[in-house]
Formats: sequence, C-alpha cells, structure tokens
Amino acid sequence: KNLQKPLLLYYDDP
Amino acid sequence: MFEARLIQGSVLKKMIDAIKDIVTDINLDCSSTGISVQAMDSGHVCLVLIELGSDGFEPYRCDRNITLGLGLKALSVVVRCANNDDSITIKAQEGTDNINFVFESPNGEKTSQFEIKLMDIDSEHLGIPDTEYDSVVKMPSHEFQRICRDMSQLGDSIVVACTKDGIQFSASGDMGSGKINLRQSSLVDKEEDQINIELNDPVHLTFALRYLNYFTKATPLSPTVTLSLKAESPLCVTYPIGDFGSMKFFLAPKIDD
Repeated sequence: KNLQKPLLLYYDDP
Repeated sequence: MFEARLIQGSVLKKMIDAIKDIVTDINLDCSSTGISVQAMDSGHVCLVLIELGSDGFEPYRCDRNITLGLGLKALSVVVRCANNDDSITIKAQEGTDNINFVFESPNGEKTSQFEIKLMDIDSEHLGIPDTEYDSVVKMPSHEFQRICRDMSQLGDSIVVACTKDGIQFSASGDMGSGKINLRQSSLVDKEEDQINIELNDPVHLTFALRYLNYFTKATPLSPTVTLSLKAESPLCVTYPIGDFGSMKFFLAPKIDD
C-alpha cells in the first residue's frame, strides 16, 4: 500500500 | 500598481513557515478581490492553496491582475527581518522585476524596506471542484498536530476512518501499532476546543504521515483545523487565516497497488 497517484489524476488542469 | 498592507505581519511569517518545506517557489496571483497562491510539491501528490481576501489588508490596491513569482528562500529570509508586531506592506510596480516589502513598527518609529527579485515560475494550476465530502471533521489544530507526530513514531502511514462512532487514526509498523479515537464533543468551554464530526458516509483512507507532518507546520495560524475526507479522493486539510482567508493542503491518498 504505497502508491500515491499524482493530484493531476484527481483534478483537472483547466 | 499593487500594494497590500497586512497589519499583523506575523501572519505572513507563519504562512511562509507553514509551506517552506513543501514548495520552493510560489506565484502570488493578485487581483482586485485578493491574493491567492497555488503550489504543488515536487512529487505532485500534495498541493497548497492559500486564499487571502482583500478585506484582510488595509489598504489594498490592485489596479490590474498581476502574478508575482517568488522564491521562498529569499522571502523567508526577508520576512524573518520583521518583528512579530510589525505591519508588512507588499508593493510591486507594473513593468519592474522587483517586489518591495516595508515593515513598520506599531508606533511608527522603525521602518525597514527590503527588495526581492521576481522570478518567472512555471506553475501548473489545477481546477479543484467544490466537493461534497463523505466526512468533515473540525478539531483543535494542536490535537491534529499531536496525533500526526505521535503516529509517525509508529509508521509511515496513517489510516483515517470516520464512522458514526467518531474518527479513528491508526498506524502500525515493525514496533507495533496504535489507535486514537476522537468523538464529537458534547460540552466544551471554548469553541476552538470542540471536536465536530459531520458524517454523510463512513470513509476509510490511508495517507503518508510525512506530508501531514508538513501540513501541521500551519498550526500557529489557527486554533482549529478541518479535515475533509472522501472515498478514493484527496484529503483536504484547512487552516482558517483570521476571518479573511485560509490555507488548504490537498493530499492524494495511498492506494492498493
């Protein structure tokens, strides 16, 4: 349990 | 012309202390409504969002939207030269590549002026939508700081679980494991000591303690902190700044490989 997805995959780049 | 005077200059010092371990450069996005900052750590798993309304400054003048790029190291050096009870005025002229800081003692006897070179900072902006969170927990900020510090003695990760029984923080490692439960408080003398748990849906998430310990550097900014949690989504940790702004940290959860 060590993976962190970058925030870009959760939030859009407007 | 941009000019903003913060009466309580110590707030700026605290803000810089809170983010200087996470980001190295920031863009101050200044508009007529106030100043905002959005910056990500180098690993792109956490994000800092600062919003300061123009009503927190006296005077506040921003003739045209302007972005001021600053290195936090220089900013930190300069701001450390201000006394805690000084006011701090930030000034920038259009078309120049400097930003000015003026510190003024409360009685006006001492004024100091500093100048920092502006930088061109390539920053990615993320659109963070208004989110309906599964659980929103408000608690004393020193309590959250203590929990993160204690849990990091046990392991690298913290599991945060919200249920109708309250919020549970747990960590485990080679040495052993620990659990801390907080329940909604019933009667407290001071509002800032209150633990308030809003629960729409039970939620269970894992986060890297390294980042949470960075976020808790913002504790001197506010007696309370709010944790907003949603399944499979980034955590949002909010520290209010007076009644005119906030500092928010977003952190991606750890997920199963």
